[in-house]
Amino acid sequence: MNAFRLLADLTHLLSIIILLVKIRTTKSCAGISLKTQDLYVLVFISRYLDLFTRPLSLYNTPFKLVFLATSITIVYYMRYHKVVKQTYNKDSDTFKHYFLILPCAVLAFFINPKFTFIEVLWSFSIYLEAVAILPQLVLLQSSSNIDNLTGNYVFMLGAYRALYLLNWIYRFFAEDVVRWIPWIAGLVQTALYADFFYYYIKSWRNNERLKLP
Amino acid sequence: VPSKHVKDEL
Repeated sequence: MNAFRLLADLTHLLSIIILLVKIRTTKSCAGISLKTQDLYVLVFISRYLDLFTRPLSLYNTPFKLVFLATSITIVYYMRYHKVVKQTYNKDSDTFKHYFLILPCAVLAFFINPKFTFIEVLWSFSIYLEAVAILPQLVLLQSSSNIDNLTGNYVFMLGAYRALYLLNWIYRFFAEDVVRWIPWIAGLVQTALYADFFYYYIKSWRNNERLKLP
Repeated sequence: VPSKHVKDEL
């Protein structure tokens, strides 16, 4: 465990808390892509199947359970909550997210640490997580104004993987750990946020409302 | 560099 890793996981957790606070206090999921949230449920279920096969960890296990529970809760709110579901921008959430799943599955089938059920699903979840933000970014681009909580949510969600990159660099030098699959996927994942980061920081410095061109 | 596979991350 190093500071980058701890900070990364806390940032990830904070992003989810921000989203839940937004949904619960404003009773609105405006600006949030249900397709991205669906993909996260799939990501966590396929990655954390090892909850059943690996020994419990005082650090990892609670995080895994929280990520699973919160992602399912968010999707539940967006689909079924009487008030919240009416605020969902269905017509702007146009990204064909199913088209992300098949290429990730094919990639995981061929590129994995070990050709076993758990390892292929793990690889699938790493690839799918890298691109899961795309529907959300497309939705934000079509929004004329992005509320603070939504902007902060997406920022924290992107910052988390960027902090993992620092953690991986640290571990490479300090612990000799080499893991190509999450490294390359994490790099792609962070790169997809580049544009968003740019406009987020710009609007923050100019004290303006966030808007993507 | 051979890939060491340790799944101790989230």
